[in-house]
Amino acid sequence: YIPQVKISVFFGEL
Amino acid sequence: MFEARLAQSAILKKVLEAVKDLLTEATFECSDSGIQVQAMDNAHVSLVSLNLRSDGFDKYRCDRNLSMGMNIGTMTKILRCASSEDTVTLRAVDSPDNIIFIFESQNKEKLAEYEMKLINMDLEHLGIPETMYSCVVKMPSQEFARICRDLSQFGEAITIACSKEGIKFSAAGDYGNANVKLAQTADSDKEEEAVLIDMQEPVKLTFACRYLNSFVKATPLCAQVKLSMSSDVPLVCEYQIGEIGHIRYYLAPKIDD
Repeated sequence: YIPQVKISVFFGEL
Repeated sequence: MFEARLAQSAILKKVLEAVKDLLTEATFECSDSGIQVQAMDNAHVSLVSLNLRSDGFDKYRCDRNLSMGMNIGTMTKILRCASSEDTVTLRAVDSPDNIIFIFESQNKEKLAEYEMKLINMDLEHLGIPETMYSCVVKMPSQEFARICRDLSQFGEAITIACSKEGIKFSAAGDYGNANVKLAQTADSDKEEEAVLIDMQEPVKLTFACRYLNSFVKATPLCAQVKLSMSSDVPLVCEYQIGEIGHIRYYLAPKIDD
């Protein structure tokens, strides 16, 4: 099983 | 007053089919430059960014900027009531509680109106940094959809390895593994069928099949798909939408420990 990262880790909330 | 008209509803129908698996609701932000949608799926693993420019509409009027929260499921149902050749008009008053979809048949004998309640959504906006990608691949969108569908039978993730020779998709699971290699097309006489790779440096990234298989629902929008990749940053899967805009899907990679 390869962990999935969340997209919000890469794109900060404006 | 907001009013936007397309001569053919086909584009809007395909756009909804392209996002309905990922999004349950989304905010449509309308301004005089056009309609923009940016929304994450419920698990916050992928992001959809849709842009429809106002000059791509047959008629476009937006007196005041609007943010309209749409239930994607309902909107999909409404757009399925239109035939592809119908003219579609979206209409809303300033600070609206609902939006009206008007479908007019080509022979002007049938006029249908659907009114959808809007939902209050808190505006979330993610900053997508401008990125120079290590690999940018343009390939036939049907080919990409086919590879995602075939390889997801063998595993829950697809590894994409891209070099100047070509691009390799692979999947492995309990009962076997599969991989598909596409060489870069030499003579790109037929642009649409070409596999073009612009590589700064090779990349190898792994992505969850279930999201890739949702992204390829946009295949009817464009004959080509553009995949932009760099190590340890989200994949961008982009489809042009005629002359009016584009839809971009961002997917975080799976990170090996």
